[in-house]
Amino acid sequence: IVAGRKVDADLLDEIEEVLITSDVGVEATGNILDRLREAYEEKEIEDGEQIIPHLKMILKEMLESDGAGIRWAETAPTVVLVAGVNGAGKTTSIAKLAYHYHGEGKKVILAAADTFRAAAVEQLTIWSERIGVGIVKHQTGADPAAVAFDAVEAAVAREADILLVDTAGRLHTQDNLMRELEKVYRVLGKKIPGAPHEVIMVLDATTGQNAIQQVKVFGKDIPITGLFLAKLDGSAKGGAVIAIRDQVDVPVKFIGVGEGPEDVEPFVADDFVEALFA
Amino acid sequence: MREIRQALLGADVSYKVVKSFIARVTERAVGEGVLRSVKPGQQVVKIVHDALVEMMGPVDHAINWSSKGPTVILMAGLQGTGKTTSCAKLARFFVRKGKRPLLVAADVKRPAAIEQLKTLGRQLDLPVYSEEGKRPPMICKRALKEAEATGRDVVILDTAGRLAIDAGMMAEVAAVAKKTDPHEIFLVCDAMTGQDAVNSAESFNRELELTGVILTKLDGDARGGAAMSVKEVTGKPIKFAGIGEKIEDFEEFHPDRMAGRILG
Ligand SMILES: Nc1nc2c(ncn2[C@@H]2O[C@H](COP(=O)(O)OP(=O)(O)OP(=O)(O)O)[C@@H](O)[C@H]2O)c(=O)[nH]1
Ligand SMILES: Nc1nc2c(ncn2[C@@H]2O[C@H](COP(=O)(O)OP(=O)(O)OP(=O)(O)O)[C@@H](O)[C@H]2O)c(=O)[nH]1
Ligand SMILES: [Mg+2]
Ligand SMILES: [Mg+2]
Repeated sequence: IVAGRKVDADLLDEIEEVLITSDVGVEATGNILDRLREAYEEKEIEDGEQIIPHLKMILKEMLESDGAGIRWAETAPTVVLVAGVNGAGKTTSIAKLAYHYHGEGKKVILAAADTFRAAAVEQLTIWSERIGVGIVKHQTGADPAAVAFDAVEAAVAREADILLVDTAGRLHTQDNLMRELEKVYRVLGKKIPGAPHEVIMVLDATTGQNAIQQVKVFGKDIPITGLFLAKLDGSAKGGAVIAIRDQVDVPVKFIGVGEGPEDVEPFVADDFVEALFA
Repeated sequence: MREIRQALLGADVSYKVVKSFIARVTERAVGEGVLRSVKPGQQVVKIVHDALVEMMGPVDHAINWSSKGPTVILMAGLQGTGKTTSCAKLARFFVRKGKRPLLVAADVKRPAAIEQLKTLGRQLDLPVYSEEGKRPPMICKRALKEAEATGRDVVILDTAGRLAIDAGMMAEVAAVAKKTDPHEIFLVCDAMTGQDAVNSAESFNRELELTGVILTKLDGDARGGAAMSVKEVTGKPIKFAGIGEKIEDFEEFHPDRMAGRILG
């Protein structure tokens, strides 16, 4: 989209295409275009040159938040519950957070509360071994809430700084699994008042508008405190987070940019918006 | 037509696919004089629905069975789409047709990927071929030898998830195909995929001669517009659908049902 053009329907169409193809979605794109038209009517934008900077400003505002990173509990351990739909990147994202905080000298413990999927416990165990952090696990088929309970006890006993709780992938359309997640959430809070201090929902950057529904429905049952946008190293733009922020006040805290333990970065709205137009 | 466009975009159908589809159905509506009629609405919806069904179809769950030696099936796709699970589902599907599948754990990258497929193999009482510390193309080539030696008539190759923009990984899966000459190469695609579906589908179709698509996680509430995008850019049939996490949650794909779902 080029500077020095007049603000006309063609220009707005091109902007619409950039937003839609970035997965910002129909509704949010419509709202953003309305705001651009309004800005033009109020003379905040007078020619085509000003429209992209103004658009970027709108998008950055939508994505700004006061906290990337984990919000630490007053007394250790800080308990972080990780949830999301199947295959989004939860287990790998936990490995990345573990690697990062372990590298900062924090004592990290993992909880293998995905007791359902084939080799889920084995997958997290390999990560715990590679990174050099503790793990609490039961056998496949065990009650995830029991794993969560034991993990919190262990985190307290071993004076861990942070406990990262992995859960099974689940679709928000599966009521029984959403109940199960709610139970894990409650059990964490029973053992430590205020826990979990963070509830991170992992979203796959390749996901389209269903991401909005995922956050809303998961968010009905457990209070989501942050999003981890995984797989942003691919060609997908991850614009669904803009649509999400247009409707829900949940900050994007981290982005996943690869399959290795170091492939995580704090979310920076500026960089994310610039990448949409790259 | 604007409403149809918004509905399709809202269903995650790719922008350019929507554009060309709307152009086609507009042409058809004009050609049939529908748009000049008193109440074009219903007729337009019918034209759109029929065009969508036509586009998603025809019904095709055929397997290109080998006439000599085991039938080789290669499973490929982006990370986390459901490939490993779908290998097991497909194996069970074939067992019910009287086949003797061999599962091949050729994802040497993901932690416990081999263990995951072995666990699924145990659940099905099926053999799983794997090797430690070797590369996927040669693992798969040797797996074929193993299948022939042990009378297995279908070989299902599970591969690592990979980015379509990762040239090295795309070359690796192309090398697997070259070494094993598969009878079927399935792109395993997640039904909740958004606009990027066209990009990844195009790349996978370019690097591999896809013969079909498996659409997973259709038990969710994603409208599934990615199905339309993938079908349009690859021209390859969507043969199967994953409809749950259990091994039996697998069925032949229904183009007409998908059309209705996408249109909402
Ligand atoms: N390229 C890329 N791949 C990723 C990223 N995060 C995760 N993955 C890959 O995505 C796939 C799924 O990751 P998992 O961590 O197993 O996802 P999950 O949400 O725990 O999956 P389930 O437990 O089965 O629901 C794996 O192949 C990971 O390596 C990322 O940021 N970039
Ligand atoms: N609800 C639902 N979940 C599914 C379906 N197919 C696969 N899954 C789940 O999706 C997640 C990812 O499945 P995998 O089979 O590990 O995916 P993958 O493509 O092999 O992942 P990578 O090897 O890491 O690329 C797991 O939690 C599966 O149980 C499906 O049709 N419906
Ligand atoms: Mg997991
Ligand atoms: Mg796999």
